[in-house]
Amino acid sequence: PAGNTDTFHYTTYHTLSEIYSFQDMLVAENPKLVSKTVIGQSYEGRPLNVLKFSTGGSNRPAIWIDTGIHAREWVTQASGIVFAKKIVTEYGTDSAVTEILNRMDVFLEMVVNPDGYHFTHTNNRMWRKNRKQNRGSTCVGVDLNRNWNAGFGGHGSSNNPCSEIYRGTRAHSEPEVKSIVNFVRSHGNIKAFISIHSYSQMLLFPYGYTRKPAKDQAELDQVAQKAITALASLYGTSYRYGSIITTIYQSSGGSIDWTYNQGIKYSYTFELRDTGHFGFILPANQIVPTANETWLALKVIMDHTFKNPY
Amino acid sequence: KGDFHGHQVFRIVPKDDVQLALVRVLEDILDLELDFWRWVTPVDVRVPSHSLQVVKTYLENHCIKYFTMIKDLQALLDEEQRQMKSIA
Repeated sequence: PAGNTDTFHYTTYHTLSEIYSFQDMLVAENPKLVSKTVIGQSYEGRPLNVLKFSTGGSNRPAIWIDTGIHAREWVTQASGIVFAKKIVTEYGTDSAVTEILNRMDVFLEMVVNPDGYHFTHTNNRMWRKNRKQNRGSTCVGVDLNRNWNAGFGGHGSSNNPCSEIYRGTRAHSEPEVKSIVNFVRSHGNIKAFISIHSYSQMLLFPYGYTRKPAKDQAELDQVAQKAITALASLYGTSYRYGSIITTIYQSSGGSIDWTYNQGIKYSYTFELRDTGHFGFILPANQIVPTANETWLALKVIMDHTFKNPY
Repeated sequence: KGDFHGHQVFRIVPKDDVQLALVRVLEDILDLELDFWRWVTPVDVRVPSHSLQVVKTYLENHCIKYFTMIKDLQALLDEEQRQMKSIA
């Protein structure tokens, strides 16, 4: 195993325990900037770790980033590791990141679905959902991005436990979701919520469950365009952007629809790079380029959030 | 461990919403055990070996364009594991 976060292999995929070790190393190396909070436990009892990047203050306005709600989208969890390292290396060297962190906190949950992620390493690389045993069914797992209380149970989710988009028995029934819900509510000062997936090269904003435009649609659209322009500046990767329902399809019970309805204006979701050849099996040599280009877009959203308090 | 020998991933390119709807019909045929990786156009779907012929015939009968994005999923997974082990 790597001895520190400088020698850590960012160019390969890692097991859950390696990711948890990375988090502990990052905290140990940067005690004045990074701390770890356990916001709950997964269905199988694994800790739900969130890294907090903070330069002080109390309950500052904050930006939330999560990666890996869907287990098999390995490049998202891997990108989360890269983002964490970037935050600590760019604080003090990059003026935008420094200014943001001098006034705001950043929360990063690298593995939202640890049970599913572990399962992809040990049993089934193609697993998407969590590992909940569904009563009355032999099929396992709930799609955590259909379990939020935003149009829960509507079109674009399923009530069949055997479906990959099974929504669960009720909104927020899954501990992995409920833990974030509790955290967001108790914090009360989160200003941007960015949820990262792979793969379709898209940057999306609410809504997914209704065709009703978000009341901030014009601004969200403008920021998204700026963000994908920054992303493309590195390798020319082309992204589509827009609301979920108009850009992909109707999708109910998704995370950013819920956060937007909670008043978090800057709610976005990414679908990371797609080379058109590998899908979820994106080769590991694509991790760092993917994370690097995404980081540029993330910084645009973070910077806009910082400069447009509400 | 999951065995994906013989599984292929098709990239399907419906020319319009009618063809897209015809592709999505496949999702409801549970016996096929299809795994949709991506629902937007182009649609990517993992097809187990036992369903390959049925899906190909269906797409061809409806003149829906597709190509094989991943010919041997297990080979890619084996390579991914090999790389992880070599670095470890």
